[in-house]
Amino acid sequence: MYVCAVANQKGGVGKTTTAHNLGMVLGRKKKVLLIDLDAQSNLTDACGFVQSDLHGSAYEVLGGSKGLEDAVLSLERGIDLLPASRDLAVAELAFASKLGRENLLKKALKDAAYDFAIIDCPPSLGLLTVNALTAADGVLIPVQAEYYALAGLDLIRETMQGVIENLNPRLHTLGILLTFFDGRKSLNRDVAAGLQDRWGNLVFKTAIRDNVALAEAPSNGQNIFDYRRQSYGAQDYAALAREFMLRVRKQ
Amino acid sequence: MYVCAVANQKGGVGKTTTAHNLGMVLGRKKKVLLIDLDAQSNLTDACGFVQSDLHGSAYEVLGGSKGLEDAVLSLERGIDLLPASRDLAVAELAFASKLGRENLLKKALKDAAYDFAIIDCPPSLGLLTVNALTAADGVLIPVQAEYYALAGLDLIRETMQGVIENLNPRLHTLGILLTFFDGRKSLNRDVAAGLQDRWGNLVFKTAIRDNVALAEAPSNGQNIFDYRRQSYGAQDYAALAREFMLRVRKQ
Ligand SMILES: Nc1ncnc2c1ncn2[C@@H]1O[C@H](COP(=O)(O)OP(=O)(O)OP(=O)(O)O)[C@@H](O)[C@H]1O
Ligand SMILES: Nc1ncnc2c1ncn2[C@@H]1O[C@H](COP(=O)(O)OP(=O)(O)OP(=O)(O)O)[C@@H](O)[C@H]1O
Ligand SMILES: [Mg+2]
Ligand SMILES: [Mg+2]
Repeated sequence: MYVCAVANQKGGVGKTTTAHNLGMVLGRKKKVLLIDLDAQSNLTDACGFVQSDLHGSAYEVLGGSKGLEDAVLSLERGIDLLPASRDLAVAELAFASKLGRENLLKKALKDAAYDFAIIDCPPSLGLLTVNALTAADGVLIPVQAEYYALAGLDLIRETMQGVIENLNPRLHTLGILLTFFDGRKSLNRDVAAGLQDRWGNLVFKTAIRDNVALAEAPSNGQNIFDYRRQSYGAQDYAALAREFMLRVRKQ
Repeated sequence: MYVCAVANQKGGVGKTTTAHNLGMVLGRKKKVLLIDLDAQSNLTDACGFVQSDLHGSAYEVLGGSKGLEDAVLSLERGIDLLPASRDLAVAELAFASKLGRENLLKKALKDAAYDFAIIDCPPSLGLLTVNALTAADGVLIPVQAEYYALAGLDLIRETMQGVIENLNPRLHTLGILLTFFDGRKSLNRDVAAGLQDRWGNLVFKTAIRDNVALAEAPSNGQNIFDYRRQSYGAQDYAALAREFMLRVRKQ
C-alpha cells in the first residue's frame, strides 16, 4: 500500500479538494482509502456524509478504541473513507501522553489492504499532521502561487526533515502541486517561476487551474468528475492522477 | 482597549489580510496593537519583518518569559506588532499544563495601553485561538462564500459558546465578513444569501471583493493602502474600518 499525505500548514490551498478528486480518479482502477484527519470534516462532507452516518472516526482509530475496519465508510467501487469528527480538535492534547503518539496512524494502517491511502491533513503542523507524515511513504504538497507560498513550503519541509530524522526515514516529497493557477495573473506566474527555480523537478508538470466548478462540486455533494466531467478541474485532476502514478512507480 | 480576535478555523479565508489592512486603517487615528498568533508568521512577514528583526515573540509573552513591551516591534505612527515565531507550533503542548493556560494572552494584555488590539489567529480551534477568544471583547469572522462556509461558522460559534460559558462571558461576535466576494459567481451569491438568512445583522454590509491587489501587496512588503490606494481592496478595507468603528461604539 502506498500512503500519501496531502499536507501544507497554509490554509485553503486545496488539500481537501486534491485528496478528494485525486482519490476518486485512483479509485477507478485501484483500491483507495481516503482518510480525513481534519476536525473540520470538509473531506467527510464532500464525500456526502453527515455526522449521523458515522460509526466511528479517525479519532477513535488513532486512539486505539476502534479498529480501522469498524470505522470506515464505503463510498463506492473500491473507495473507502475513514471519516473525521470534531473530537479531532482535541486530539493533540488527548493523545499527548500516549506512548508512540506520532505512530498511532501508522499502527492503525498496519494490516490495511488497499493500494493507496490518501490522507487529508488539517492546516497545521501539530500531532495529526505528524501522524500523517510518520505513516506516509510520500507527501503531496499543494501550493497556491501567491506571496506566502515559498515560506510555507520551507516550513513544511522543515517539519518533514524532523520526521525523517526521528520517526520515518523513508518519507519523501512525492511532489509539489500548484493550485488555483491562473496564467493571466502575473503574481501566479512569478511565484510559480520562483517555485520552479527553487524546487525544480519536485513541482508536478500538472497545475490545477482556478476553476469554479471545483468549488461548486461539493455543494452538489459530488466529486468533480460526476459534477462536470469536461471542466478544467476534471481534466487537471485526471492529469495529476496519471503523473502521480508515474512518480509512485518510480519510488 | 477593545480587543478583536480575527478568527476562523477554515484556512485561507483572509484572516491575516483582514487583520493587517483593518489594523492599518484603524492605526491612522488610534493606537493599535497587531498580534500574530500563527506559527506561520504570515502577518509578521506582511508587516515587513524577518526572524532576525525579532527580540521576542507571542510565544515568550504567552509563556510569561517576556513582557509585552519587550517583544513588540513598532511598525509606524501608532501601530505596534507582537510578532509570531515558529515556537508557536508547539505552544499547545508546551503550555498544556500551565495554570490558566487559556488566560495567558489576557494576562499579558492587562496593562497594554492601546485603543485596539487585533489578533490574527491560526486556522485551528486549539489553545492559541482559545487564548485569543478568552482575551477578546469581540470576534470578527472572515468567511469565504463557498461550500464549507456555513458548517465552518457553526464550528467556530460552538467554540465561542464554550469560551463564553467557561472563560469569557463578555465575548460576542462583532461581525461576519464576506471575503473573496465575486458578485459574478452564482456560488458566492447563493452562499452569501444563505449566510444573510441565517446570520442576518451579524453579517457586515461591507464585503471584501476578490481583488488581486490584496494578494500582491504583501509581496511588495506593503499594506493595500500603500500598495494601491485606489484598488477595490483598499476601498473595501476602508469601508470595513468605518463599519467596525460603528459596531464597536455600539457595544
Ligand atoms: N482549483 C480550484 N479552483 C477553484 N476553487 C477551488 C480550487 N481548489 C479548491 N477550491 C475551493 O477553494 C476552497 C479551499 O479549498 P480546500 O478546502 O480544498 O483547501 P484546504 O487546503 O483543504 O483548506 P483547509 O486549510 O481549510 O483544510 C474550497 O471552497 C474549495 O472548494
Ligand atoms: N479579497 C482578496 N482578494 C484576493 N486575494 C486575497 C484576498 N484576501 C486575501 N487574499 C490572498 O489570499 C491568500 C489567503 O489569504 P490569507 O493568508 O489572508 O488567509 P488566512 O485566513 O489568514 O489563511 P490561513 O488560514 O493560512 O491563516 C493570501 O495569498 C492573500 O494574499
Ligand atoms: Mg481541508
Ligand atoms: Mg493567516
